Amino acid sequence: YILGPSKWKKRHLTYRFETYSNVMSDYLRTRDAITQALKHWEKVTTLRFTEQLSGEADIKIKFGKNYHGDGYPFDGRGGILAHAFFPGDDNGGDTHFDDDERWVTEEHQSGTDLFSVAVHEFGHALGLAHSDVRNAIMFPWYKKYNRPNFGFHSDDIEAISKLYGKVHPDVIPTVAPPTSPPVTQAPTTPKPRDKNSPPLTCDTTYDAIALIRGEIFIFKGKWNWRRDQKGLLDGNTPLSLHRLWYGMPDHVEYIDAVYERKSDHRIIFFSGNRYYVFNANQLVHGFPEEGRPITDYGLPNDIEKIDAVFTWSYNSRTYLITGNMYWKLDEKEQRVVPFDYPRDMGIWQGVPTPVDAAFQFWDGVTYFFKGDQYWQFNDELMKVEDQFPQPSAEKWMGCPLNSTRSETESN
Amino acid sequence: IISNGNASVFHEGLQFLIRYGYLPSSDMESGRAELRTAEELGTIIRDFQQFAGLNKTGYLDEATIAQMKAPRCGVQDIRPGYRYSRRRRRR
Repeated sequence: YILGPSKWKKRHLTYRFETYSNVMSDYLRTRDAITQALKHWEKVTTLRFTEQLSGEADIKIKFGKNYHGDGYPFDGRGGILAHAFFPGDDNGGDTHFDDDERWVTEEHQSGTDLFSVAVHEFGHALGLAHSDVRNAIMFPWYKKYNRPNFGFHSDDIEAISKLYGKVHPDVIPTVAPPTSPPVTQAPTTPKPRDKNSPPLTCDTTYDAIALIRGEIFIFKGKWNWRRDQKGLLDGNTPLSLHRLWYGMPDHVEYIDAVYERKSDHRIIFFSGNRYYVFNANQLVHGFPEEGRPITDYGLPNDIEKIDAVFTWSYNSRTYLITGNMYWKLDEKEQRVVPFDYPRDMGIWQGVPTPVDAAFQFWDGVTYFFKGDQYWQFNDELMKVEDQFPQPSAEKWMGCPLNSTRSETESN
Repeated sequence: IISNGNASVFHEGLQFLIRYGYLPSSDMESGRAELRTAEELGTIIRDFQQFAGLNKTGYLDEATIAQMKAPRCGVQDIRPGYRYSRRRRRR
């Protein structure tokens, strides 16, 4: 067996059905098969599972086809049947079934047995990776199990025991019910700055960064800085978005992502689920003031914003990032590559998600930004450089070391 | 590497090996997989064959291709870094 990278720290886990299978007429049978699969893991661990009918849950169960909201699209009937995420925050533990499969729950039906697949996937959701033991439930290839007689292989039991301890077969473990989190005093936060005042040059996060016509543009809210090889222009202070980009429609109050298109040097701004195409600092003639929907790029309807757009120095291709997912852009078609995308951001090892901004600098290197820090990417090793993250303000704004505090205090 | 010399089978085989962690996931984006030597790919294919319980031929033979097409879980078999760390321990 192989253990995954994480395990649950708590013993009482909640699960919730986000969607049911469209191909199974009876949702009660779906629930039953999946609940039974969890019950089997209860027998060999000290874990307990409770269904949550609404709100947040540790393990969110979903049936989806092709793109279904993560970076691992399904592939139609056959091939990939399901996947699950190892324990953790956000999508950790979430378990997804390909709704293009012909799911069945009865012994006599022909199709893919939901219970058998669910037991395997919940192994991942609890922290197990694949095993090369052919009769283990964690063997990656599909095998139908007889539900009434189902029992784990010793390989599975040994694996899960490594994570959550051994359970004596005669003892039914009891686990304390979940308790309300202790009431903690809210942390004191500094008084918020007036939203109309410009951000602090040496103490802020960035929404978007791009290299446009040889200069770096850094965007934050309705403000932006501009810098050339010598440093920040305009007296180091940010300018209003609409002062520099005076073709920018009034309703655009922030930029999520921006890049300069290589083929025609047009500048593409992304704000929420709309985009705007500029020629220099003017909206392209005839381009609608209300922008165009980002679905023009072939992105799914449920994408609310683009976190970053960048050109990767390794292959000079342009990528769009949102949350844990990214797409490669087909520049000629001006649409994302349809096959095998979105992909999971895990490929870009060490890049934090969701990322705030990303761009390729004059030095040809790709940089990623989140919070007040930045990461330099190593194309050959396909991971961020070891000595990163580092504070953004020093490198990108030319702020002296430890300038942040003094600027904050003086303001 | 492939017993019948079919280029699309070769490409699909590489995609499978990347998707399930036998080749670095970075190969998926950089396209480096197709630049790897036959010896490298042979070793990688043997890794997969061992994991799947197949004969370790080092070739994309019929049994290997059939196993790659069989219904399965979408989670990677080999997690990033696992194969290399295991080899280091063996040395």
